[in-house]
Amino acid sequence: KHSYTKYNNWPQIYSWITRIARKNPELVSRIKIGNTFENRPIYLLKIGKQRDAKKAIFVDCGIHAREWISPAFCQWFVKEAIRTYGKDSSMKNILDNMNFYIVPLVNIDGYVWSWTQDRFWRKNRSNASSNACVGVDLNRNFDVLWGTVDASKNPCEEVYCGSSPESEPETKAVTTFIHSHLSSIKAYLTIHSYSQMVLFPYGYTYDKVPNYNTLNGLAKGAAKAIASLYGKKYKYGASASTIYPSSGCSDDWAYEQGIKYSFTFELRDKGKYGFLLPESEIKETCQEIMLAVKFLANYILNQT
Amino acid sequence: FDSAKVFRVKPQNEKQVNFMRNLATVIQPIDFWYPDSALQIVNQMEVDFLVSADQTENVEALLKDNNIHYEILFQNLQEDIDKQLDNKRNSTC
Repeated sequence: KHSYTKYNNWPQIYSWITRIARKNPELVSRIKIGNTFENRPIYLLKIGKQRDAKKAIFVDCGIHAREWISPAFCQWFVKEAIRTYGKDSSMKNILDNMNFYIVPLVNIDGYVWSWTQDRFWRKNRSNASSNACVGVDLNRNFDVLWGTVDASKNPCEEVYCGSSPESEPETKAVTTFIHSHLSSIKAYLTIHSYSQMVLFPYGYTYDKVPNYNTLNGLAKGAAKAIASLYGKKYKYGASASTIYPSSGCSDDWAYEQGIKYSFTFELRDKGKYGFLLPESEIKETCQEIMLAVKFLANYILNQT
Repeated sequence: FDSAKVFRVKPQNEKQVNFMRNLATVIQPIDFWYPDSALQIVNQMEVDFLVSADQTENVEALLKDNNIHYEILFQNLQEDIDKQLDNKRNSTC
């Protein structure tokens, strides 16, 4: 009973991943990149015509469990990529010449918990610490100035960064895959909610990245593309100055690995619904973000 | 989340920022929706946080005592969650 305009639980997403790869073998392949703390398989969908494309964009969704619109977007993106390939020359050009590596749901354990026990659960479900509190904020667990800026060493905090960098299997699954495909991955996109922003490094310092002007221009272009559809205004800029400083985040990590086009999307809305974005807004949200991703993909394809 | 409320405040000065940062130590549990934690609150930032039903009166009193203007984004969070889950149930019948 999977639907692109409803929020899907993990069993629905799991069977969708299996089904969409099986039905579209010419464009989609399913790759297992690791297991969660509770031993659920983490899957990545490789989308693209080229078996050995020189360029790729990595996209992850669902690092934070309660941000349900994030995995909804990844599912939408895969569906639209397949549906419009052959109809839309822009999409065909993109998929003929580059791959997308899509992780539809990184924090599966947390997502399951948010469906069954606590709708506002954020972290994963790791209980490796000796403390009674459960969960690590996966977006504080990456190895770039880990645990230094506005991340907590207290397991009971929502921004607990874990016992060490990449201590969590979900983080490790993402970093290991990216490391092994570093030569082809030109851009990294991570999808979150809420607050309507397009962010880029750095988050751990107010210093500007060397290619600040390029990234700022791309973020501006992405925000413009988003606004062109339904008029939604997304702020854009470097993470530290636009949202707040934080360390151990995945976009900074990807940038430091050499992926110089690294962006975080904070999807709708600006707080009216928070993490309870109504299902009636899934379609519009995904449509507008789709434009931004295609805008970035075309840049990566043509200018890098 | 029965009768749990989501508040929005916008600290106007450093004193109010410090108050908000300390609120989480006085009132528990508080779930910061934006920013991710009390650590990240700065002046003039819109701060959204979830307070359980048994603490909402205390929080409102504390905010008023400290002259912090607030609005309530969700009056009863469970009702809004139920609305979504009802949609889900209907759609999968």
